[in-house]
Amino acid sequence: MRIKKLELRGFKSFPNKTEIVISPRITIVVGPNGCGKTNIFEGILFALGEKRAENLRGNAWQDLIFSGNDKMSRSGTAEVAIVLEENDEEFEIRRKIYRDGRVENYINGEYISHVKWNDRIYEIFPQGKGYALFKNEDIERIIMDAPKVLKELIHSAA
Amino acid sequence: MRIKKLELRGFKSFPNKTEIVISPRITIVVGPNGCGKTNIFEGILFALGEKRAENLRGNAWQDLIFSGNDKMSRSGTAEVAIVLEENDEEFEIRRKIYRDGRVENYINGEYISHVKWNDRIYEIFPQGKGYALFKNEDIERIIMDAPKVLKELIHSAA
Amino acid sequence: AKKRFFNLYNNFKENIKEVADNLLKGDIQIELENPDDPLNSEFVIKASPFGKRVRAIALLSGGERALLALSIIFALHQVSPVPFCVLDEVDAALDDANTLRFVEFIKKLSYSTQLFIITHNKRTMESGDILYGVSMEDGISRVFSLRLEEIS
Amino acid sequence: AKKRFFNLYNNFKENIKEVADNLLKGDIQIELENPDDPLNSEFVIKASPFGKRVRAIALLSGGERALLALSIIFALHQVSPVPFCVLDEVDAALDDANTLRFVEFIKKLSYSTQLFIITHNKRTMESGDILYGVSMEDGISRVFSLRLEEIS
Ligand SMILES: Nc1ncnc2c1ncn2[C@@H]1O[C@H](COP(=O)(O)OP(=O)(O)OP(=O)(O)O)[C@@H](O)[C@H]1O
Ligand SMILES: Nc1ncnc2c1ncn2[C@@H]1O[C@H](COP(=O)(O)OP(=O)(O)OP(=O)(O)O)[C@@H](O)[C@H]1O
Ligand SMILES: [Mg+2]
Ligand SMILES: [Mg+2]
Repeated sequence: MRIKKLELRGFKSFPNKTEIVISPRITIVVGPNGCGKTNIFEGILFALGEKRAENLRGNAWQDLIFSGNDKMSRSGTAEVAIVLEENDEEFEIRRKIYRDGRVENYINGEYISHVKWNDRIYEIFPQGKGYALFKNEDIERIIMDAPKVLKELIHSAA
Repeated sequence: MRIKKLELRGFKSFPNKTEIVISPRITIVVGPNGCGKTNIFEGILFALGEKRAENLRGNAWQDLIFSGNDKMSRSGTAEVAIVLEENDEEFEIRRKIYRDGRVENYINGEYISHVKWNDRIYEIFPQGKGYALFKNEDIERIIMDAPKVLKELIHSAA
Repeated sequence: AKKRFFNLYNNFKENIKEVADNLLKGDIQIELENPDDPLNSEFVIKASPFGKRVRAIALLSGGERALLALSIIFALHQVSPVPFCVLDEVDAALDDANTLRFVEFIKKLSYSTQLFIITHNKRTMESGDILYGVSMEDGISRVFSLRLEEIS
Repeated sequence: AKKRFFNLYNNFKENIKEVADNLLKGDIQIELENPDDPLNSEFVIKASPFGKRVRAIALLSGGERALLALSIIFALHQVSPVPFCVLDEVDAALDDANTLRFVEFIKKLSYSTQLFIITHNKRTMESGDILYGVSMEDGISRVFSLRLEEIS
């Protein structure tokens, strides 16, 4: 299982459709403060099923839609898609946010309920994403939670 | 009012007496991870009246005494002193931690009660030290507390 | 009393605007949550870098938050000065351009305020007039004087 | 069941010891809070860099904590692998020597795990095979492909 590419459209500071091809090994992202790097990170979190807008620095889902400025008007929706490859087969997971705060999920372009969608994500990350995607601010939390996480992991694997 | 020098002895990773002359303008401290830089920062916090060992990464005051290793045995006490200059006159504030967790305070070598000592520190920092000494981890707290701090500051100055 | 309050309040707003221009390269707005009851009202802080319309503090990036915190500190300092300021790796999240602004700022500040700065950043290092290196051997820390030529 | 538990438990202790040797350059000890009741006991983590006797996690430095967190992540990964790992500026607190260790480590890891890494650090940058630069103009972010020659 690997990620092939990431697409952002109308998501946070990415109003235009942006496609990011992901290396099979190491992909690096650099840029000045405030240019949008963590927004990309949050796009991936969102695509993989983040349940709370607050974890993506928004008060509500619609805060994650490009808010517009003098040069470009606000976007109507925010979309993030990830193309994954598993056993030589590609499939795309996509999520869309509407201005009324509704979030819709799609697999290979087909609308799918939140429940079915969570099951699919769980197949990719059986232990949850908390330990595969993290940022500098998570370091303390990782250290503090480690004894509990470790106990759960060892017991569930045993 | 300015700091002239800082002295550490038996404090955290500084078992030997260490004197650090402070520049009237900019003093820089560098070094690899874990070498003792934040320990110096905590030494200054301690000398200026930190009330809780937990804020200096200790569970109790005696945790701040050099704990010893194969090369050097544990220290009996931890001491931090700061020499200040005010109106062409120098004075020294010193604090000492004993293994039983007792903390004693001295001004110019003379033992002084905690209350009197706090008054003296308050003269140096009438608004409290929270906004003069801070580290990377304090950035969120500074932003979150700013509205309240601002209100208090403006009202107390008015 | 109301007059004195607004005097200081507006004064501070100007302080922080000037700091924000130079350090954050953005706007920092201080507002009263309750303008009809100014003396009891809570304060609200909004910030946005130049060219960005978003004002919510929650949406600022890591580096922008560091600069916002520093702007607040330095603006507070103008209202209520302290004799010295001790900073421990507060420049960790800053990119090159912002590090230069930070260094310019602390150089100005150092004329009126003593600064003691712990850093891993070479630019910040170069701003110092006394430089110390700390090393640890066998769990024991030692402090050495450094000259700037040796480092750069 | 008790046998399976101890099997995995000891396995993990070995995993994290190996990671700790290479990344943290120290010891990480996993213990049972309650050795007489292993299947219900909570876990305790102690860590200390080589040469230092202090074991309390509270006393570790900023950079040491970052390495400890990374060691935990990578050791967990060996027990329960995930297909890809996304890191946002997790190397911010590392000095030069530790950055090199971190880079060595992720290079090895990348043979079995896809890595997507956001960084300000030049060494980390150099480890990538696909490099993107992000810039913002008028509040709009754009992504560019970069070649390594242009940067170093
Ligand atoms: N909904 C939105 N619409 C438009 N712009 C947004 C939106 N949400 C966030 N932004 C902008 O995105 C910027 C933050 O980007 P991000 O956090 O990705 O920066 P970064 O590249 O990670 O920077 P750093 O290196 O400082 O961590 C902010 O300046 C904010 O104005
Ligand atoms: N009471 C003590 N006795 C002996 N050593 C101690 C004591 N307290 C802390 N230390 C040691 O001090 C070290 C931490 O030092 P410090 O936090 O100052 O590092 P630092 O230079 O700030 O590093 P970084 O750049 O990673 O922030 C730890 O390795 C710890 O073992
Ligand atoms: Mg960021
Ligand atoms: Mg430190």
